[in-house]
Amino acid sequence: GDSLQLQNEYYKVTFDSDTGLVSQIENLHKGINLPITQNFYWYNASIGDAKSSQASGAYIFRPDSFNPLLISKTAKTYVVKHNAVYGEVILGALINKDVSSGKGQRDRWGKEIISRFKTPLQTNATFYTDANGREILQRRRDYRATWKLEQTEPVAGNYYPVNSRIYIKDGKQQLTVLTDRSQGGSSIMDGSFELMLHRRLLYDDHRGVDEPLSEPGDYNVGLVVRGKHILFLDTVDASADLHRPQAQQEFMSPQIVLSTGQQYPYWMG
Amino acid sequence: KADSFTLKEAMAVAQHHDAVSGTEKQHVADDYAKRLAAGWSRCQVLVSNALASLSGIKQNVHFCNYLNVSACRLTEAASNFTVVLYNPLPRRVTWNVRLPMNGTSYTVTDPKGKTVPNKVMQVSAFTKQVRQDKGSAVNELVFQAAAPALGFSTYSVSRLTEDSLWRRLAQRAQKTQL
Repeated sequence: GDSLQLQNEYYKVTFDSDTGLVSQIENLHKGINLPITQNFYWYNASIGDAKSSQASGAYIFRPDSFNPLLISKTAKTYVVKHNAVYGEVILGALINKDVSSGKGQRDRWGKEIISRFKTPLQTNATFYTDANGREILQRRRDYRATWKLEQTEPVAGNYYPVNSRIYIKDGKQQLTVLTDRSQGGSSIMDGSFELMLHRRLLYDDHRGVDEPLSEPGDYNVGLVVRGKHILFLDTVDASADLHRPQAQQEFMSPQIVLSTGQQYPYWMG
Repeated sequence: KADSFTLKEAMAVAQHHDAVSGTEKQHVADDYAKRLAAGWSRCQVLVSNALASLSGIKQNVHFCNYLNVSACRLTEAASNFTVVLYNPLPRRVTWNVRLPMNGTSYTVTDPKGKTVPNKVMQVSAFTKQVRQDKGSAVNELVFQAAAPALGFSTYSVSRLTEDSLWRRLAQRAQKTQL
């Protein structure tokens, strides 16, 4: 009945007791408290329509609707364990059951799966993505700096490469996500952002690859995708001090070597 | 043969947008993976030689290529082993080490012999599905390790048997009584 919480000395994350989904993140050091929801959705891939015969494919992202479909309203949270070392909440059967198994593809719908974070932050159509982990670029929805944009693809036309991070902010708070690989991302609505996790398509987009984007190539073989998003909530001024070093640590992470013999005595750098 | 060139070469090929964003045919994707794996295989020999040279200890080391899907033959089977953590960054880092295991209780000691807190977590059903027959671990051992700038640190892991667990409990009970 009570809401579930994971807490360490820096953060407290609350999970809704009814849905099992993240409902709030609190930065305990800074006294920042942000209601947040995260959920998985999928865009139904276009196979061409009256406007254009263009299908969604490897080069072209073209959903058939502005609104992605919710995969599951509840997360069936079934395990919460934590101690001083580690805390983990396992969300049971959230997306594998319904979407990513793909076995047989009986529904014949291409699926483009996203993780979307929603917050009450006033972001004024602005969000930020990185340029190969270095410069951070400001992105504005339905806007190009050097010409007057006539937006014909309200979702795809606002997607940008996210090589390592994406964030939104208002005057005080910033919500940042580090990704574990290059993904696409956008902020389709104010206060929210999303990352494209996986694409499984059934049609070629006729842009050169000459294959539908469907790993591992056989429609009858499912695929499980495992990845990591690292989320930071902090003040705008302090956020770069968090995500910059953490990104280095993730992307140049320690290498683990194992041995059954005697312990290596070397410790100095 | 030990060299890092094969991996450098494969990494260079993988800078192409096809490899980054997935706009390649499936057999090309498979080839990228093959090149990277061949490169990493030779780099492993290089790392082993470097470790032997720096530490003066010549022994076989083991790389677990499937830690990302919670599979590792060595940690699943061995009851005692050493974890070497190499840090390529020019500053000290702390890192959550996650190792696939089959036991339920472990002692972890840091390079100075001090006991490190650890936690044993269950391997999720998702993970078991991903790894298929690459491993059989039911649990994962998690502990926080530190490594110095551009250097390495070593941690020892020992599985606690039922006997040693009872002995520990008895010792603790005796202390409480005292």
